[in-house]
Amino acid sequence: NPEPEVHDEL
Amino acid sequence: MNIFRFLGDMTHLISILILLLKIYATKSCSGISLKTQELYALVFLTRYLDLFTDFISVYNTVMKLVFIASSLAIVWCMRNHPLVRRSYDKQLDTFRHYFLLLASFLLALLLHEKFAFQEVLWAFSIYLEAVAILPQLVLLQRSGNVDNLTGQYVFFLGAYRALYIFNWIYRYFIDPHFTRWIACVSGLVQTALYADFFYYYFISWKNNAKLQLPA
Repeated sequence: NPEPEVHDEL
Repeated sequence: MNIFRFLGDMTHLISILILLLKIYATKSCSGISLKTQELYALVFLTRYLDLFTDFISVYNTVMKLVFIASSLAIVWCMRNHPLVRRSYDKQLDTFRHYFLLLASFLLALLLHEKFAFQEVLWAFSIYLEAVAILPQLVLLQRSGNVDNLTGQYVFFLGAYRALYIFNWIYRYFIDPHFTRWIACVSGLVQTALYADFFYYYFISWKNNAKLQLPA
């Protein structure tokens, strides 16, 4: 599983 | 950022401005669910903890601060402003929102992208936002008549959710690595909750009549 990226949505 | 995402953020912002305008201009919050507003304040406070840890853009930071500040201001007005709080339809705002809190929290403990404090709270905020409109929709349905600004407020809130779905479809094709299942599935559920409201909104718009929801 890839690391979750930053949450770029609001 | 694509056009759907930007328009989604803008309709979200417009919905909040409409609500602030209604409260400021009429000194009344009739037709507005305090429970929904409190849930939104909690949604923003738990989701935007990343203000302290991740910097994405000036746009993101400013929007997050605006959403937190405006939601807290609305809750404060509805609870404490001497005129506004008198107009609150407390007897109609009876949805058991604690169940939504509990269910969202349990779901976040089970389904999250990573078991970490911030990630669990992020998932919690996504689940809670999906259902936070329910007390508002129930209040509108119980009161039957929907005043113009309240109707526009809910319409723009629903438009924001619909535009975010177009944003995800766009991202899915542009960026094959884009897989935000938690946000996307919750977003679909959230938008579906507006279907009924949209139906009556468009009927009233087509007939140029006042928005009325069936009891």
